[in-house]
Amino acid sequence: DLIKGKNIENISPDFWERLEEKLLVSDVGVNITRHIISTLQNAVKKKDPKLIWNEVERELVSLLSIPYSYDEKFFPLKNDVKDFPLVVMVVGVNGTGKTSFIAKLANYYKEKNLSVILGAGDTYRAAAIEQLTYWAEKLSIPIVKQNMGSDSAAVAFDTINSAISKKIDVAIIDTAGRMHNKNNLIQELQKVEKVIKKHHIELPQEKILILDATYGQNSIQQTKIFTEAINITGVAVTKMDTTFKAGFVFSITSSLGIPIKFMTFGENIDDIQPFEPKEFVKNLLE
Amino acid sequence: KLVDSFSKIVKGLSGKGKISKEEIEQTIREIRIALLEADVHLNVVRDLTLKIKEDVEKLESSEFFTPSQLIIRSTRDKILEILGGEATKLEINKNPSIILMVGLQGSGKTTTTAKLAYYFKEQGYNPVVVAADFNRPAAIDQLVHISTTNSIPVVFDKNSNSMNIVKKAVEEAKEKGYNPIIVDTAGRIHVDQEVLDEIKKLKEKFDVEHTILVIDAMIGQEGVSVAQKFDESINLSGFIVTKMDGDTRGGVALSIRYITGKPLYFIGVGEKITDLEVFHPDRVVSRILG
Ligand SMILES: Nc1nc2c(ncn2[C@@H]2O[C@H](COP(=O)(O)OP(=O)(O)OP(=O)(O)O)[C@@H](O)[C@H]2O)c(=O)[nH]1
Ligand SMILES: Nc1nc2c(ncn2[C@@H]2O[C@H](COP(=O)(O)OP(=O)(O)OP(=O)(O)O)[C@@H](O)[C@H]2O)c(=O)[nH]1
Ligand SMILES: [Mg+2]
Ligand SMILES: [Mg+2]
Repeated sequence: DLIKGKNIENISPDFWERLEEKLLVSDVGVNITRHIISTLQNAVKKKDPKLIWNEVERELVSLLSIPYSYDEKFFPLKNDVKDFPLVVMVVGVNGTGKTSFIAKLANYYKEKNLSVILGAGDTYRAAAIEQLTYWAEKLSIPIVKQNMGSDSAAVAFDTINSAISKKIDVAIIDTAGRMHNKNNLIQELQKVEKVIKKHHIELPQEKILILDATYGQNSIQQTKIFTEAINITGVAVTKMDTTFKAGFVFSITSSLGIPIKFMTFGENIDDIQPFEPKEFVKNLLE
Repeated sequence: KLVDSFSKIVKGLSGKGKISKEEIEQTIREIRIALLEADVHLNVVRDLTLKIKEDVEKLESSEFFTPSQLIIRSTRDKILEILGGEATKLEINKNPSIILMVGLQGSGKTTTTAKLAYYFKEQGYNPVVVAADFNRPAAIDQLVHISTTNSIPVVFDKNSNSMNIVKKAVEEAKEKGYNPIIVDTAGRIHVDQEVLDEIKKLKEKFDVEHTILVIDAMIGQEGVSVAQKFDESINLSGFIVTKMDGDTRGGVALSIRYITGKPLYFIGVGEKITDLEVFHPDRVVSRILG
């Protein structure tokens, strides 16, 4: 019923209040909400009030549109290291959907007729290796793993070794969930990246941070810390079917400059989509 | 951080003596922002700031307190009151007592199931856990691993289903004297009535004493809807908030208490079996307010 604002001659002050509320309950956060409202109020002063709804959508879409380079073969990801597989390192806090995302991403590339190998880099959590192995078997793709308790960096290194020797297009490395405020765990992640770089300094080409769509403002702090540690190249937002909101993405793109590359919408293997800002904004404002 | 921003508000106010109406408005506004940034639900923030404002306006002419002191104390008191003043004990009265662990995907149910069993074991009980998640790959392996590593008996059968495995667990409990029976279930979304029905059916068939919602401390505004929908559909006993060892302010603890009035029994503070703490409201107020 915010649609009431669509074609009105004069914008009621109530419209701005209701837009603000809509944004806040969608986890957009206080600062970004204020910025959006004031930008729109200025824009609307100069234009025909009848176009205000398009203006709202346009402003929100532009906040989410971070230009980034990708190649057709691996869209929306990029492999600019000749003669090497695309290495994707997947990280994030506990339970956000990293392992499930890897299965979906593997299938996504498989459907593009690319070859994929998985690295069971979560050598810490109970049954983490079994969980990823299930998906490897279901997708009939190779997986490199060692025993629980082994060195995560060693598994990552071996996975890339296999990818190179078997000429596999994509190597996706799973890591254990970790709280970003635990320094030793963040350092471990830096070690995994360092070991991967022994293959080639520009590996891994992609470091994807998984953010849970149901999370609130803490997602911003998570993104800051993980980016400071290993330079995140893109975010995948999971569990969009649980909430359809994930308003924190505006802060991730406009304040932190990190592109959203994927979203997942359920527990099925094909519930994955490259991020589409217009589609996302339409659903948010529904 | 809410702790930083709230102490900034407090520093701005303390020792100021009498303050103007504008300053009261400004302070209330800052409190509102601080609470929203702590992921407290918008409706809860509205009600709370309204109540604080009423408090302050009624007593503005008090000779004992300055408006600044009132605002600070009123905020603390109201939040503490909502959180429940004191810890609420999870009581077991049935034998065997069946406890269902429910919640969104990835919230920490499996880990918390084992932690809760460990807690009861330390309290002198003889708990058993039940692997009733037949949806997630290796879910049963996960619970079996954590349980056997910590010498907690576990009832599982990869070829069963939730109804039959709980039946088996109840039989085994009566036979071996286990109590309580803690059931790990599959993650499910609050907006899918069909999956909520699975829990309803379990409660119709078995004498469930407690249904506990396991919820992630990092959840945002959706937390209230999750708590409400689960509560309306399957009637919760209370909550456990996990991952409080992160640096999220955990405003969801306040919101779900305010909206449902149901107790918050424990918080999860890490991945180890011992990382379960009884929820102490005063400690979480400090976290939310500093
Ligand atoms: N509804 C829904 N559930 C999801 C989605 N993505 C993942 N999940 C579920 O979330 C839960 C956690 O997923 P995992 O892949 O194990 O998460 P993780 O980040 O690897 O967890 P840790 O390794 O323990 O940190 C599982 O039950 C998944 O099925 C999604 O898009 N929608
Ligand atoms: N740091 C921290 N991690 C936790 C806590 N509780 C659970 N975890 C971790 O969060 C992740 C998810 O926990 P699970 O127990 O698998 O969650 P779940 O609700 O059973 O997930 P599904 O069955 O897929 O719905 C795992 O990596 C756990 O180790 C906690 O209190 N603190
Ligand atoms: Mg995982
Ligand atoms: Mg589980």
